[in-house]
Amino acid sequence: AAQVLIMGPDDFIVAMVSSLNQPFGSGLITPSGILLNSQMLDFSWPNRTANHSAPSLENSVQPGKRPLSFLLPTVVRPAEGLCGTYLALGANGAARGLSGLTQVLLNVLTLNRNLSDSLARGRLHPDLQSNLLQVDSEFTEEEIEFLEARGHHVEKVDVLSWVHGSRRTNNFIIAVKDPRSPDAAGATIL
Amino acid sequence: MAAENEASQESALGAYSPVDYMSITSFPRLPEDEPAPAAPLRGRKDEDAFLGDPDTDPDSFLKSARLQRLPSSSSEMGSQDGSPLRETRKDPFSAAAAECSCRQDGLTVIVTACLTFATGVTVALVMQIYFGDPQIFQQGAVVTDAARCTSLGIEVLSKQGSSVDAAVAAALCLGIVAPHSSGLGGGGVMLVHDIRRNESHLIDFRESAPGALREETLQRSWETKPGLLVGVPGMVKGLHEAHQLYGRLPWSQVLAFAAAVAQDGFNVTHDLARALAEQLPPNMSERFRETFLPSGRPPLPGSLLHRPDLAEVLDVLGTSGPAAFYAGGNLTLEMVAEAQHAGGVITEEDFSNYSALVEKPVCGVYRGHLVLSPPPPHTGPALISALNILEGFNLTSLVSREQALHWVAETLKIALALASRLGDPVYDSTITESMDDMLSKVEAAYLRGHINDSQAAPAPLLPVYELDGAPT
Repeated sequence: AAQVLIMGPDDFIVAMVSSLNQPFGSGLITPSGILLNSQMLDFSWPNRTANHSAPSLENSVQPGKRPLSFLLPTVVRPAEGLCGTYLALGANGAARGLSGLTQVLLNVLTLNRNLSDSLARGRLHPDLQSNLLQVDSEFTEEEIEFLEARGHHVEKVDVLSWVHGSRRTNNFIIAVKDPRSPDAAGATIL
Repeated sequence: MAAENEASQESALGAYSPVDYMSITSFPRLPEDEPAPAAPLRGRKDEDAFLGDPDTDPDSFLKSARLQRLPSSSSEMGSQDGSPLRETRKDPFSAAAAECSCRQDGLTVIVTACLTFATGVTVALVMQIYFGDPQIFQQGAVVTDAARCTSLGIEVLSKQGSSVDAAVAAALCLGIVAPHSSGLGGGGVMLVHDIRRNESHLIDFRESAPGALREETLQRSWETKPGLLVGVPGMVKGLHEAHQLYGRLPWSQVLAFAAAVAQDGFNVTHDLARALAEQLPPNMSERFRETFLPSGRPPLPGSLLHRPDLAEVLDVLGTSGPAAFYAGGNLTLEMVAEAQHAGGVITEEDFSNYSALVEKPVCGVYRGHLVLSPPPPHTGPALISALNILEGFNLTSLVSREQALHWVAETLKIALALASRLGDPVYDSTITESMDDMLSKVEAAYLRGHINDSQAAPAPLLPVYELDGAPT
């Protein structure tokens, strides 16, 4: 998925996530150069996956229906009044994006870390179908040992998801990309 | 003689100055070489005494005071007879109306002009505040997956584009620079929040299933017929809808920003180079090769790639709007033909029936903050459920990271299981009930109660349905 996060001078916050599903979508490209998506793969139908997980009736294929989506552009603002922290967050990586967003929100709103640190810290994701707890390369061996001691089956992977964000606290605005992404960029108008 | 003249002028000025200083500084000055009036003007001391005369009738006092100022403040000095000022028993506005009307009119004109001018300026300022462009360019921030598109977003903002204008341009740019992850043939979701009004809209332009798509067909042939995987693209309609609601620059201008990126070329990103090297589609066509592998092999990061084909498409969309994409024109026919050629069932009707949805996001309160996220078929409610569960743990900076990680892992297992129950609420009313449960703090407390603080759950607490689709 591709992410666009904007906090503009017009006092609007825009968070957008778009996707073709797989890399290059279906791989089909029109003479005009438009790549066609493969989004129907996000529906659920019997015997599709090797792990034989139960298909979701709520997400079954029907004409005109939109498939389940983990595109989660997220905006945070103070619950009361105007003063406080505003966030615009986005994530890729499908279900891993939900895990990533949760942990970034926890870092910023509960542990009061700055946005850069919150995005940089290691993240985990429980893969329910394999019952493995995936952790990214930022995790230390001590952390992995602790999780294993508590009964988690840990699998270390390079990257789980990219989470980018922008934060506004009163009139100070900052844009931060996930340091795991080699190409993303955040820019701020001062 | 010159020295005498100068002295004469100075003495003449000196004669004026004490009489009416304000008149000299505030109004058109008398010619400095004008001879002194035959009758001496009343001195300041005399004037004060006169103005302070307790026996003077208040009305006549005001009238007289007005007359007092006229000789030096009127711009029609030349028309005056130069007679000394004196108190009059007659009402100058009735008996001497003809004589004074021109003086009164002059003052009225000046006052009226001043008032009109001040009112005009005030109205103009107020209109500028409400309807004009912002005079102070405040801060802004843009983040995207590619530096080129981030700078484009900043460029749009700096040209007085709205945040949504910048988002539309940057999103289209990503479709050019990062074609492996998004593009005109895809879909997405945009959340727009107005800070001042505390209002949010969610524009859902997720792809929808073609009218002729059936589960059995997919089950049987999805691996061999990639055309079956193509949903009706929502990107163009969604971005246009967002622009209709919140755009400031013309649609054609916003698309021209992105078209310029395609036309002028861009540097291949590391991610695109890696995708072209490692994640090429198995059914890659000759057209795909010509477009992305022009030299026969994956481009290196940093090499220049042009997409004049997409620049042309964006120009057409900028001129004709989304109709060029959805209303059965060349672009529609091409997409339908390409998908059907690869076994797909999508039709022109599917395109013409497609519409982007404008909805309200789901929201939850987490530690004094409002968290806004997309409603089903997106998994925003599961995200809020995760936060609701975590809110009840004593998560502070004093808690060890390891303990926090355990709670997070167990919470996410529940949240992801909840997410697997979601789908399109238009087709299943039970999804709205599931969503309400996920947003409930009471339900979150119940789920939290099943998390063991020291041991991972051996099996999922809730039933888990298929997530994340394809084995790819």
